[in-house]
Amino acid sequence: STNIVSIANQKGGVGKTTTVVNLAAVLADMGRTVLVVDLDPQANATSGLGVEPRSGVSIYSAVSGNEDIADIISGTAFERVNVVPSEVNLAGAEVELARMADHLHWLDGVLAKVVESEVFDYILIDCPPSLGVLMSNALAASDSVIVPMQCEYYAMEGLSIITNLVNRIKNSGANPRLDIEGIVMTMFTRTRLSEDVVGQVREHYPDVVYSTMIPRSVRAGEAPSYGMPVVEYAPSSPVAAAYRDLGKEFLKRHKAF
Amino acid sequence: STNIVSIANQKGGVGKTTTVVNLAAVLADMGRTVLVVDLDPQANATSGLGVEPRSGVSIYSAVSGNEDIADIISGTAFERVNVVPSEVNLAGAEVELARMADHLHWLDGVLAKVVESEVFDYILIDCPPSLGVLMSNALAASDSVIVPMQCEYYAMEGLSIITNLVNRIKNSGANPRLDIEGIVMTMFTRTRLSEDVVGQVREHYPDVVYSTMIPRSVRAGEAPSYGMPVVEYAPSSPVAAAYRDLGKEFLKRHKAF
Ligand SMILES: Nc1ncnc2c1ncn2[C@@H]1O[C@H](COP(=O)(O)OP(=O)(O)OP(=O)(O)O)[C@@H](O)[C@H]1O
Ligand SMILES: Nc1ncnc2c1ncn2[C@@H]1O[C@H](COP(=O)(O)OP(=O)(O)OP(=O)(O)O)[C@@H](O)[C@H]1O
Ligand SMILES: [Mg+2]
Ligand SMILES: [Mg+2]
Repeated sequence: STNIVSIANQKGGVGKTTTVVNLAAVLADMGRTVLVVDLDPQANATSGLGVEPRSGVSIYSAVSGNEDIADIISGTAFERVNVVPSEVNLAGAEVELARMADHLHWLDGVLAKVVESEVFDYILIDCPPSLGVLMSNALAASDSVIVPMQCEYYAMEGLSIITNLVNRIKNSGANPRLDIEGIVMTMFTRTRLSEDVVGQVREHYPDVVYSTMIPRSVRAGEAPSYGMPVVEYAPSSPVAAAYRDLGKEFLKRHKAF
Repeated sequence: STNIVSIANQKGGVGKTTTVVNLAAVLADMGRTVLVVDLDPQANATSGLGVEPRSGVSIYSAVSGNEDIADIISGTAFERVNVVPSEVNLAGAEVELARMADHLHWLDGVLAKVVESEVFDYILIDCPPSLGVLMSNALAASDSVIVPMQCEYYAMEGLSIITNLVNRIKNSGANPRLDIEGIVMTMFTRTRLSEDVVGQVREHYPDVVYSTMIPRSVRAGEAPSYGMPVVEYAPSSPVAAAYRDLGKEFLKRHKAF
């Protein structure tokens, strides 16, 4: 069966896209088939996997243009990693979706065919930094959520916003199966600030925080300019090793796979 | 007269809030009166200035609750710096605004009274990381825009998205006076990546990029946990000096004040 996981946090720049792109590559290296759904009009996950964003080609065209999602899924240079690309016009979906009757289950409907086909072990959804309808759609369509969290004060303040949103989507009946499967601390540095933030998050969410922490590394910032996940661009770097560890921890929480 | 400036970039985590909070403090230190409008449901500018976000108290209540904006403006611990606070329910405005007839000029209307009062020399609007109606409202209500840009590849890719959006708001007639007044490079480090990105941005936008660059510094990350701008929290740090320089450059471009 296919497992749908959203990588979400309304706080900007916390490492959502970097986590999606690297987790996808790591799971594929371990033999799983992965579909990345880029739900951010910035299309960073698309270009981060080396695919050129093309105007009119995004999950939105599977609805507005009545195209079949199968025609939009694109391969990447990384074996067993495919992507539903994004492009900037996806931003227009927010306003249009907000006007639909059941604006929460649009994505659910579009992905249903892909899920039934059982072609993919995992579908990873890269969410935009917002509290809008694209994010709510991703949560309504997912089995679980991974929350990347920068080791910074503003990111910590925002953690309750995303956890409350997940609970609301779960308890309102929009998606009763939804849970936060993990919080991953990103851009960790050996500073008092990082250590403080990590300590506080581990205290408040003891069973949810992954023990793997992703260190800050310029390699992670360089990789997107080559259209590659950092685990492919700099495989022996500490940040690549950390993402491989995260992949193992992720699979442990999904024992069945 | 009152000058309205949006600090905007749809890319997340590039230093929008940090720039708003510090530019406000620096301008106030130079004798100007400043109003910060927090248009982000995360309310980071609110807490970054030491003000407690309170449920129901945001610019949205000036519209939905028919409250007067004057009742919502709050003082801060920093002389000549006031703030229109935000809170998470502002996120609900996106869906409601999208359904209004003229959903682009909501903020313009709300701020009109404040602008007429001429109490403030500058109104700085902290925008959320999105391409939604809150951001469009900020651009439609502003005289100019400052775009903070992290020295990273994804942020550079996204620069054309915000510049295109500004041109669309300007050329569509929604706000003919709007211009990008400056691009400020943030979180600069002495790496090949930072130098490459700065070089490319200076090449494409030669007259727009401020010569002041903001260095990466853990002090900037620590300051929000004390509810203070870094120019107040660590006044002798390089990042504080850079924001003071930015303030001087900003005023040079606004000669009249
Ligand atoms: N471990 C890391 N070390 C250093 N830089 C990193 C790391 N992870 C990500 N980055 C860089 O930090 C920036 C923000 O990361 P990323 O774009 O993945 O975050 P995001 O949460 O997806 O942002 P947005 O909110 O805009 O979608 C990017 O420029 C990325 O290359
Ligand atoms: N010069 C700097 N050096 C180091 N850290 C910084 C610097 N400027 C900002 N930061 C930190 O980086 C993070 C992102 O900055 P900030 O929140 O200001 O960006 P933003 O663009 O407002 O984010 P969002 O898109 O979520 O609104 C914050 O944790 C902030 O404290
Ligand atoms: Mg992203
Ligand atoms: Mg911000």
